[in-house]
Amino acid sequence: MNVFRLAGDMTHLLSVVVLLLKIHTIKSCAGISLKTQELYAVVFAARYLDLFVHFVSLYNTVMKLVFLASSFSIVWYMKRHKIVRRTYDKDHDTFRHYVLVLPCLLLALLINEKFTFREVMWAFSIYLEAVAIFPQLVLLQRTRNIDNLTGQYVFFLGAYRVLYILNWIYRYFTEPHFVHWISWVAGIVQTLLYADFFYYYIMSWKNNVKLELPA
Amino acid sequence: DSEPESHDEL
Repeated sequence: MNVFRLAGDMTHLLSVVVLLLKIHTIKSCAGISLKTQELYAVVFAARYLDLFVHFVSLYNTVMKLVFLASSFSIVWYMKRHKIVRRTYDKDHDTFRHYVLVLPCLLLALLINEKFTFREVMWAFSIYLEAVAIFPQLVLLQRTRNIDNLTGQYVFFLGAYRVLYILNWIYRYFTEPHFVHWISWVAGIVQTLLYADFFYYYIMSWKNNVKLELPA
Repeated sequence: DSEPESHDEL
C-alpha cells in the first residue's frame, strides 16, 4: 500500500470521526444531509458484499467493518435518536434518492468489469459513491450558517478523493497492469464535484471568515 | 477465480 492510498483512507476515516463527533458529543446533525448518509450506507453495503468471501488483509477487513458500522449508525442517529433527529434540517434536504440510485444501477448493469452479481454491485457502488455527495452539497448551499465541523467533514471527504486519484497515478506507474477505467472515471467525476466547495472552503479559511456557499 | 486488484481498495 502506498502513502497516498493510506493518507486517503485516513482522511476518509477522519471525515467519519468528525461527523460522529458532531453527532455524539454536540448531539447535532444540523447541516448534514440524511440523503447523502443513506446513500453512503447503500454504497458500503453494495461494495463490501465480498467481506466474508474475499480476504485481502486484516487492515482491509477492519476498515470495511468500520465504514459499514459508522454509516449505518449515522443514519440510525439521524432518524431515531430522540435529540439528534430534532436537529435534522428536513425541509432543506429534499433531494430524491431514486434520481441518483436508478441511473447508477442502470449504468452498472451496462458497464461493469464482469457481468456477475458481485461485480455489478461493485460497479453500482462506485457510481453511486461518485454522486452521493450531491444532496449534501445542495444542503450546504441552502444552509445559512455552516458550522466548522460540517465544513471539515466535507473537506476531509473531498481530500480522500483527491488522495485516491494520486494513489491511482502512483499505482499506474508502479503496477503497469493496474488500469481500472470504471473507478478512475467515476473517481475523477466525484472529485470534480468538490472543486467548487474546495474553492470557497479555502477562501473562507484564508480570509478567516465563516464558510458560506453562494446560492 | 481471482478478484480484480481494484477490489483491494476501500
